[in-house]
Parts: sequence; structure tokens; C-alpha cells
Amino acid sequence: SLNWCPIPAGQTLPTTEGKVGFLDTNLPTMKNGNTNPTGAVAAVRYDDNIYCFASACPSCQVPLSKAKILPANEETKQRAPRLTCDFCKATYSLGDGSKLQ
Amino acid sequence: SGPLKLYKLGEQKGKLLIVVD
Repeated sequence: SLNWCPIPAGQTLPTTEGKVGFLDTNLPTMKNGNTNPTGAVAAVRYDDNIYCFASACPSCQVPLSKAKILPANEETKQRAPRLTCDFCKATYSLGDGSKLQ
Repeated sequence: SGPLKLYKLGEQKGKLLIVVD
């Protein structure tokens, strides 16, 4: 069973293709003291899909606000786009979150 | 470092929903 939780009113999905935005969930389980006081998650629109993911890069902890979306490639079996951290260049599959190469 | 955590989003009656652990 999935634990669906409401996102507070006023939060909207990103409209610009490939530009990472944030949603403040304000959910206790998503908040993290100093690093994420609003329980923010990141979201990006790409190829008619919305992808939602952690607001900070797991590798360097920098917010993913300037992360770049790359098209699917053989690493993601041509099925899912990829996300690259603008700061440390770590790259992840937006299909399953796995760290690539 | 581990994988990037992904979240599932939904919409019901114009309200955004998210699946959390």
C-alpha cells in the first residue's frame, strides 16, 4: 500500500521543460533539520513526464536546482532520461535513481 | 554515495499528492 500525502496548496509542478523546480512538502518525514527545513523535493518536466526526486545530490549534498537533464542512453536502456548534478557531475537514472558510470 | 531517491507524484481533485515511505 502506498502512503499518499497531500502537498500544501500553492505548490505547482514545473512548466519549463528541463528546468528543475522544488515542491515544499512540509511533511515531517521529508524534513531534515538544517538541510531541508521545508521538506522540499525536486521536480522536472521532460518529454511529457514529470520526475520527482530528492532535492539534494546524494554524492555532494548540493541542491539540484541547476542539474541538467540528459536524454536516455544505453546506460538506461534507452528508457529513462538521466540527471547530472551541476556541481559534482554525478549522474543518475531518472527511471530508478541508480547512479550511473 | 547511494542512489538518487525518487518520489511518485499524483493529483486528485486538483491537489498534488506525493508518496512517502
